[in-house]
Amino acid sequence: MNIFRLAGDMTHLASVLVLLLKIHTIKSCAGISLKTQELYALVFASRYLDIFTHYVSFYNTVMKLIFLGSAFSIVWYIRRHKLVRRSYDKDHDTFRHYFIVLPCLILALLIHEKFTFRVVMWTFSLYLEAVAILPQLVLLQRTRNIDNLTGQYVFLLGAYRALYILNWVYRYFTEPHYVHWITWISGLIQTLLYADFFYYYFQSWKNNVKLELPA
Amino acid sequence: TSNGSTKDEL
Repeated sequence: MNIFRLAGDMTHLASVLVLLLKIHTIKSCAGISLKTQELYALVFASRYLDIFTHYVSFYNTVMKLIFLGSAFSIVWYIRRHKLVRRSYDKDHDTFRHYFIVLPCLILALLIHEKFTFRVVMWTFSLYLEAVAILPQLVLLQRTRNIDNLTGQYVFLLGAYRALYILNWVYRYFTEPHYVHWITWISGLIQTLLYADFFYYYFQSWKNNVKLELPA
Repeated sequence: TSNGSTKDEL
């Protein structure tokens, strides 16, 4: 494992911890898209189907369990916890799941490396992860008021994707036959979706003003 | 490690 991959995983982990911190300690999910969180739960559930049958490393198994567990507990918190659900901005979080899930499923059925249940589900999870942030980005744009933790959560998620691209570049040059078009293209699209957010994030950081996305 | 699998990634 190279430094970019590890940094990417740690950034991903940090994003989840920031979100859990916000939800668990402040008991608020204001500005957080439940749709995006449900899509992430679906992403991990379909990607880690082989968690108990295909052993890679202790590290991988633990991280998979953390991502699965945190994704589902975040969804549970927002839907069921009596304090947290009150802060959920339902009226602005209106993105429809099936606009995202259905095209990804169809694409995975059409474009994959191998037509088996596991590989198609794995491919589906890659496509879905690429666009799962969309409801969150739409919600941020509609919410005039982005709090620090929400801004940091989205920034860390974007940073995780950018680091994964560096990881692929590194692996391409250091490992023989390391070519993965499906992963790369969906990963690149996923990272590009953050470009706009990154721009305004750095602007607000540089000018030391509150983060706000233009309508 | 490679040969058509990035499944060692998360």
